[in-house]
Amino acid sequence: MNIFRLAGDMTHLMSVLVLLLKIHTIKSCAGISLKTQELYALVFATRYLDIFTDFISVYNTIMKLIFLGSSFSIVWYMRRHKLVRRSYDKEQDTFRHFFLVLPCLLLALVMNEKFTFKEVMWAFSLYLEAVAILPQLVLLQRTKNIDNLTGQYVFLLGAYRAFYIFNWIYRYFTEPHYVHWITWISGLVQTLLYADFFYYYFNSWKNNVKLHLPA
Amino acid sequence: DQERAAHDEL
Repeated sequence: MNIFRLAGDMTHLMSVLVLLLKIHTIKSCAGISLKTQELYALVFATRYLDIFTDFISVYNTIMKLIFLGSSFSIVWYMRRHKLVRRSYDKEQDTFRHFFLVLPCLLLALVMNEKFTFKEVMWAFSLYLEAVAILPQLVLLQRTKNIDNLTGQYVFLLGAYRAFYIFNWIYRYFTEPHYVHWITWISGLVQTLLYADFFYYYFNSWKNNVKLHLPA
Repeated sequence: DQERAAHDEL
């Protein structure tokens, strides 16, 4: 464990807590893409298949349970909770996330570290996580005024993977044989997808104006 | 053979 990875995990945890806070306290999911939340639930489900077979550490297991539990409960809230689901913007959240899942699955079947079920699922979860934010970014561009919690949620979600990139650089130089091209390239693509969001988020913070993404 | 290192990151 290094400081970059810990910072990344804590930032990721905060993004989830901000979203749960928003949904649980003000019973609203306005501006949140259900498609992205479903993709994230799938990402964790396919990435943490080994949660009960490969014990890494208590920390690792607890964090996996938190991410699995929170992502599925957010999907449940947005689909089932009578108050929350009313604030879900069904008409605007129209990204066909199936067209993200299929290419990631095909790519994982071709590009993986080892052609086993677990490794293919691992690669699939990395490719899918890289593009999972797209429905949310599209929804943000359609949503006229983005509320602070939603902006903070997306910002933290992007920042966590940026910390992971520093973690991979650190581990590459400190651990022999630590090479995971699939993870590195997926993580880099994922962070780059946030680039323009970061740009507008930083500007709105600097000029102290409401965050607004150009259509 | 080297035990395949389980993926230790989240």
